[in-house]
Amino acid sequence: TVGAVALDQYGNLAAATSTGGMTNKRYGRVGDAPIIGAGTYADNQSCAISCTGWGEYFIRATVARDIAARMEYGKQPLQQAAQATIDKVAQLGGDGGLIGLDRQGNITMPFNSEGMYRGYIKANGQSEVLIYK
Amino acid sequence: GRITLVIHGGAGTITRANMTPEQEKAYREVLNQALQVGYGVLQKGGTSLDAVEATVRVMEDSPLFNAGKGAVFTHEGRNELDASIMDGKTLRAGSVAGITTVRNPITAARTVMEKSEHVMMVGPGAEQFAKEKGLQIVEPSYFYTEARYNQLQKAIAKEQGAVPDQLNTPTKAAAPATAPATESKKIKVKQKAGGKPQGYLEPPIFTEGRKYG
Repeated sequence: TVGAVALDQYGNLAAATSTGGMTNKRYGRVGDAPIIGAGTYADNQSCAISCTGWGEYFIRATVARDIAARMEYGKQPLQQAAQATIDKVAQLGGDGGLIGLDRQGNITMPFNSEGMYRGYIKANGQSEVLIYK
Repeated sequence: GRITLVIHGGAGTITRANMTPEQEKAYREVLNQALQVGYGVLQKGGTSLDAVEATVRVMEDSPLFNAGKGAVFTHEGRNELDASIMDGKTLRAGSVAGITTVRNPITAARTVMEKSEHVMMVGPGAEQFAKEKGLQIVEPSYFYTEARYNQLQKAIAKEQGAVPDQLNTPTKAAAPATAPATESKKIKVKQKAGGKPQGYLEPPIFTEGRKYG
């Protein structure tokens, strides 16, 4: 699964996610990627989120919207909200990761599985690509 | 002055510990390319929506990632694609699921968001909508890659109790009385007559890790 979140010069956030699903899946299984609020979410009032991992757990934890709600109602900062939600996924038994971005340009990339490829680029062109581990 | 772009290229696939320097270089190149494309959009005053779509399209067009061209196979030997997009300014959203013929699913998702009154479309209906809106339609075989096809065969073999990797591992138990299931069920992928599927590129040298996508 691939995804991107962005903040533009007008202060607007957006999120996008795309996937081929899971090898050997059957019965028209649909993961979290196309489920708004589970794998993808964006709201200028909170954050933009794109997820990757074991989709069923991300659906059950409504991951992307959960992070936004923690920020919106609980006034949690992005990083804290994202970590709390990915921890919830782990408690359910799922694994994966996510990327998040808020309106101030703060980023977060928590994950609890191997092989999470991530990257970011900031306004000054500073960029980094990370491959764990 | 706060334009920012963040990307991910999957989870649970190959880790640095089991990839060659060439593989790591290839992954980093595409990830950097995706970042630069999206950054270029933002730098020129493009919207965050434009940026995330353009960025994801780069990764969809690469056979390295499980999206678009590099998508994994279903049990039936199909590549079924899902995608979604959301606009933080308006809370508009669009998504597609289970599509097999739209080259860039993320663009299909955006088209659902912007050119329909709906949020999600699935299967043939979503494909018909994408076609009517002028999106690039490809043969399902465009999404075929040998590495992903081999992953499916491995997954099915594992399901049947015969994991190819383990067949070469010493075992403590005596040989079973009946012959082990050494042949996995073969899934057929539609191909053009006379060779490789339409749109077929060189097979990636990459193989999936234990999670099979």
